[in-house]
Parts: sequence; C-alpha cells; structure tokens
Amino acid sequence: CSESDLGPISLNWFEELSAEAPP
Amino acid sequence: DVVEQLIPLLPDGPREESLQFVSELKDPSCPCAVDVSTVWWAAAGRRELRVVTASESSVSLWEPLAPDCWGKVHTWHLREIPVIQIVPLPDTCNIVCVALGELEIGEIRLLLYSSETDSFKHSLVKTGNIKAVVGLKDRRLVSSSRTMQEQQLEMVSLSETGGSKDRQTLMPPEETVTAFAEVEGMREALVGTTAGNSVVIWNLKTGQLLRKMDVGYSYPASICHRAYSDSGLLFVVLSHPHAKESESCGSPAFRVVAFNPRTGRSTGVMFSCLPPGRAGRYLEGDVWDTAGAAVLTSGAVAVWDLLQGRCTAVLPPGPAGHWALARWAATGAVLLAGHRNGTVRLYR
Repeated sequence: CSESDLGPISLNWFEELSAEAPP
Repeated sequence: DVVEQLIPLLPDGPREESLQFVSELKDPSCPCAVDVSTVWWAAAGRRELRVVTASESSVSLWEPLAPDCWGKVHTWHLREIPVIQIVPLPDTCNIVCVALGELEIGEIRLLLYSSETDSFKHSLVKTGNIKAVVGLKDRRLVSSSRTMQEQQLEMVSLSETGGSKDRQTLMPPEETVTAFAEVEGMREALVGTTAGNSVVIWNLKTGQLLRKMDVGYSYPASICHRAYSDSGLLFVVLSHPHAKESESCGSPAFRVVAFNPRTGRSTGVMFSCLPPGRAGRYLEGDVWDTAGAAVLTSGAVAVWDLLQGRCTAVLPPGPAGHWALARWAATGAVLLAGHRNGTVRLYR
C-alpha cells in the first residue's frame, strides 16, 4: 500500500496519538 | 482412516504443507466439550506445555505422559455457572483463566495450583455482563462489560497467586466492544473491534482511547484476533463470521488489514477465503502468528497462511463426527482440534 492511499505515516504514531488524545 | 485425515483435501493445488497427527486425548467423563487450550505449567523443576479442556461444568488439566499419551492431572468442578470459554493468558505459568455464564459471560475465574496449601483452587476476578475478554502478556486481563447505562472497560493485573494487584479503567467507545487483541511488541497498546465495525486503539497505561477507525461495511461484525505495528502501520487480523459469499473472492474467513493510525485510513492487505468447493462458512477460529485455523459449518477444520491468503490444509470431519473447536497451542505450530464428545487431536 502506498502513502498516498493511507496518508502520511509516522513511526511514532502511538506516542503522538497519546499526546493528542484527551486524558 | 488415519492417512486420509492427514492428507489435506485441496482440490486445486499442490499439497505443500499438511497437518501431521501427533497425539489424541479423550475425556470419557466429558459430556459436551466447550473449549480447549494450552497452558504453561511448572512442576518438579521443569516447565511444560499442558492441555486444558473445558466442559460446561468442569475444566481439566492434562500432562504429557509419553510422546503420544496424555494423562489428566486435575479437574476443577464448576457446577454453579456453566463454563463458556477458556481465556488464554500468554506467557503465564500455572494459571488457567475461564469465563463462565449463561448466554453471555457473567464471571471470570482463575484456576490454579497453590504450592502453599498444596492444593488446586479457584478465585473470582470479575463479575458483570461481560461482552469480551482477552488475556495479555505479563498476567493482565482486559474485559468489556455493559450496564443498562454504560459500557465499562477494565484491565486487571493479576498476582502470581491469582489475586488482582491493580485495576485500570479504559475509556469506552460509544459502540460495544466485541473483541480485543494486544499489539505485539507494544506493551501499552491494545486494539479492539466494535459492534459498529470499527477498530479502536487504547493506551493501556493511561486508559486513553487513541483512535477509532472504520473497517468498512462490506464485512460486518469483524472480530480482531491479532495486531502488530510495522513501519508506522497497524496490521490487524480480522475474522468475519457473518460475511456473505461474493463472486469475486468467495467466502472470506480472515482478512489482514493495514491501518494508518495517524489518519485512520485503511487498506486490505490479504484475504483468506474458504477453500473452493467446500460448502458452508466460517464458524469460529484462532490465529497464531501468520497461521489461521477455523471450524467451518461443514464440520471441517481449515488452516490458512494468512499472509499468502492460501488455505494450506483441511481436516475433514472424521469418524467421530464434525469438528467443533480449532485452537493453536501457545507455542504455535501445533493445532488442537476438538470434537464435542471431548476428543482432542493434536496436529503439527
């Protein structure tokens, strides 16, 4: 699958989503 | 008879891989088997893999006596509430977790051996209207339960002696959670599937609900079996017990879907369909690494390589009748196939 299908990919998605999500 | 069962009946291709019969165990006192599993058990200074069988009113632990022979070590009798399923606890030793209930799970119990009292015992971990439960590494148990007003999700950390050490509440999504899978290699990440056909991600340390992502409505009531993260994508193995047959891809049993957790977008990676020429559909199944196994309505067990989307073996219904259970051993590479009459056969 290409990045264009799925949007920008981040290797640190778990840390980033944890920082952004409501506590 | 035996040879016939060992050869996978694949009408359309080479028989590159097959199931090799290893051993059989039969519980004559089991009126109706409800589940089978394996558990690591340490005794007399060594740790070995043992088989656990469950009927509605009892759970039995079996040890290997010889390469092809099993002996029953102990039976826990649970006569008040029927046993519904065994809940595997990965990497946990000397503890069997079971879910009990009538139509849905009403309580979760641990069955264990206490060296202090030199006796087998059981302890209650949780009660409620429990919709889904999963055992995680490091003796952790996550469950979803429902009251009239709300859904509650909780992770319980278990002690070695079967007590609960710590409890962490997880933020519930709006939809009922139907299944959980730990994200391999990420101790604090958990995924779940919902009745609304979404995949959700939690942070187990903080209890945060991180993301809800649509699976797509072509395959309703998806159940997650396994998840792992690679190169920034979250790969989830789903089964589709209610998927309808389509002309293009037949009856899907398992699907590997790649999600981008950052954007919530997803794409199908691989389909694993029922072998051609086999009537019926997926009933229930189990996943270990890249291997999927499922009981089909025809009474056969089928095995797939999920990354290749290829059915690699089929166990047709034998002289003992339809297969009812298909589970992978905790070590992988060994399939436990069970009949309702309590017979379990192990295949490599």
